[in-house]
Amino acid sequence: DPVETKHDEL
Amino acid sequence: MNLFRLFGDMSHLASILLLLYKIQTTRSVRGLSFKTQALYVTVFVTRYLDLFYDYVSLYNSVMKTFFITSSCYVLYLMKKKYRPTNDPSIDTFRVEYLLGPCVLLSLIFNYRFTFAEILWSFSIFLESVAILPQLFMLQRTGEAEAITTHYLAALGAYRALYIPNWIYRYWMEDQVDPIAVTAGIVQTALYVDFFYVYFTKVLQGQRFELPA
Repeated sequence: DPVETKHDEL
Repeated sequence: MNLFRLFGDMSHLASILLLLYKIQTTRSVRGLSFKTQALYVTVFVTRYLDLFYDYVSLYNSVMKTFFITSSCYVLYLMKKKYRPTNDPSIDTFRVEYLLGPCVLLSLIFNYRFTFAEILWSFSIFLESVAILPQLFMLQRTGEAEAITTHYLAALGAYRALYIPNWIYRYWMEDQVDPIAVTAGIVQTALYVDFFYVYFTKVLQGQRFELPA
């Protein structure tokens, strides 16, 4: 299953 | 970093440069909502606090620093340098109706119940609606300078491009960020009306005018 992202977006 | 995200970020960067260009060339902040700009400062400051404790990349840090400083600079231009051209009497959207629900939502929906994560969530929810005072003002005045509409179009394109970026990341990187995705879809949807008029009028060389 997809995992939650780190906050690496702007 | 995929191309959707890169183009999205470049569009965001372009929107701010367009905004500064509009203010400097017309020597006026007419048609701009101070409330929206102040909300963006709030968004950037609450989200990019991680500059101090979480390093992602040089690109990431440079962009974050640029967004914080440029948005603060825009507030300065609106409140000090070009203050006489700012008309608060048409900037009447009640921001407390946005701030309250965003605080509440961030307390309910966050990835961890910590100060930093709640602030991050808050900034995501607030960004999704921060454009509303500006769109409301546009609705009230019924028209806008072309350069202002280019600014708004670039800002909307930035958000729209993040959607294929999330789809890409879901399939290619197995990454998903439900809070950002939900808020991002809402944010993009808010631009639909604006984009309709932008594509059918401004890009055809006509003035941005809303039907009476």
